[in-house]
Amino acid sequence: MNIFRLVGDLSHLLAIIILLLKIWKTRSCAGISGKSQILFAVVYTTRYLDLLTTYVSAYNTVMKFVFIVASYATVYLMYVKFRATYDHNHDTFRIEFLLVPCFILSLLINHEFTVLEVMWTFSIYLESVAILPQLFLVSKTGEAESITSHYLFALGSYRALYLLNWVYRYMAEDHYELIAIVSGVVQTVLYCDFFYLYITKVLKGKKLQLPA
Amino acid sequence: DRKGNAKDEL
Repeated sequence: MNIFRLVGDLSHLLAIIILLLKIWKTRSCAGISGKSQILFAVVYTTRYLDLLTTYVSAYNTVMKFVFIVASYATVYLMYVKFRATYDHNHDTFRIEFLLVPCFILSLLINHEFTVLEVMWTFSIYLESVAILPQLFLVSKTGEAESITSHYLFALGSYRALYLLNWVYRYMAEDHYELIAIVSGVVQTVLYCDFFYLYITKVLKGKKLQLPA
Repeated sequence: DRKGNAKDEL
């Protein structure tokens, strides 16, 4: 464990908590893409299949459990409890166009052709594009509530911090995981224009408005 | 080289 990965995990946890609180407190999931939340639930499910079979550390097990429970709770809140506030008119990204290519790619490019490894690889590829429906929704509505932009900033920062973690691990432990690194770079790049808008607007107290 | 998987990461 290193500081980059720890802060990254905490940023990830913060994002998930911000989203759950936003939906629970405002009793509304307006401006949130349910499609992205479904993809995140798929990402954690396929990545943490070894949750019950492999023990890495108490921290690792607890965090995996929290991510899985929180992602399903978010999907439940959006599609069941606060279904009436779900913006299905704007949340129209075809996630099958993300699921199928990621699955095919995980069959073609992986480190080991076993169920666990292919599922882990699939979850890495899928996570890199899972935010697309959310970014698509924000671009369609042209704006985002500030709480939603804080959620996105924390979520985007987590993987950016993981990039620093991989640099550190390469230098300090001569360890690298190319599939995770390439996917992590793609994932972080997708947030770049959002990061720009967040830093130039939201941090100055303005609403996040996308140029129409 | 890849020392083991990055499975210790979340």
